[in-house]
Amino acid sequence: SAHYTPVTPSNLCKPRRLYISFSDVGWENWIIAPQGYMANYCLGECPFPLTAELNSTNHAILQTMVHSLDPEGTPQPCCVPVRLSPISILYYDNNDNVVLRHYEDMVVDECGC
Amino acid sequence: LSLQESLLLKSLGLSTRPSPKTPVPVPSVLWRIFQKRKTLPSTNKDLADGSRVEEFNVPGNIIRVFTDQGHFIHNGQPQRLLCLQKRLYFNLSVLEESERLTMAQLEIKFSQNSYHASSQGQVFELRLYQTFQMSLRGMSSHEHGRELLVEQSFAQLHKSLLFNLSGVAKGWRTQSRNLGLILEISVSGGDDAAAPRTGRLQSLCTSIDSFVDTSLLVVTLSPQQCKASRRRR
Repeated sequence: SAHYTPVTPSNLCKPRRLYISFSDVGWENWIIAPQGYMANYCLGECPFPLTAELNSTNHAILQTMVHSLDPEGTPQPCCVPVRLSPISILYYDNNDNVVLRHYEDMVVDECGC
Repeated sequence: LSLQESLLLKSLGLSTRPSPKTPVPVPSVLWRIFQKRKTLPSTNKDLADGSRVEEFNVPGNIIRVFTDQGHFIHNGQPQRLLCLQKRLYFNLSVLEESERLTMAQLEIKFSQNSYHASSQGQVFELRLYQTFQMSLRGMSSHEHGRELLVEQSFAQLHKSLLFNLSGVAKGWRTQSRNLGLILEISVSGGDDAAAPRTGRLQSLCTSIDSFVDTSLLVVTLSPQQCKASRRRR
């Protein structure tokens, strides 16, 4: 028989705020813009049963079921980014040229199990 | 550099932390594109093709504006009808080998839209020459080492003139083949016009004095930064 421990919603798998400040890493003299950006990260539980808003794969559903039956043997599925968006960075290169560069998958918009 | 910083720079496609010496003003074209992308809603960002620069309708995910490292060429007394002669040089060696150059646009800027009374209606001629192997066998005059790329006349009404140099710039990726360009702007006098007196020539060239500088905007596509096609859930 599966034992079922209710999970408070706040620790379900979802994006958590994380602001990256370029001046904190001492990059403010070559990065023109932005000065920083919200990168976020994923954190939280993927409990059995997985609800729809947890963006889970079929395998994750399977794994939570097995975890509920054998918590010691099989861990919960991971909470990972499932939708990311890009950012552009404007900076000076070593030759004082101005560069606008596009970087994919730099912001976590959605997490899933 | 700490290990973390060098790994982060590497993920951003940079081998070292840039250290600009004399930062130049940010070109307005880049600032506009940057602001436009920044204000895109995140759902649109996800759909936008990050490997294409829609403003120029070419593939690309890096846009650089190179500052001109050339110099003015002074030949003592002004030559026949010549107002300006300048060597242009853009150092493209910063481009990574894996980057594919998809566009290069030369911009010649003047300080203002110039409707000088003195040069009202004055037509100028602009020539761009590509210079190549200058003195293989001790040729002293570099005149022979150039090839005409562009020749057009213009009435100096606009703040800047744009020229597509994508083909030429691709050749500049080999540093030894990058000997720059020569820009000439002269008073359009036609063939039969006699060379005006020096004073008159200088007054005709006045509006060309509003020449500010040149820059080269280059778009490249770096395959590492292209989005791996990720299956949607």
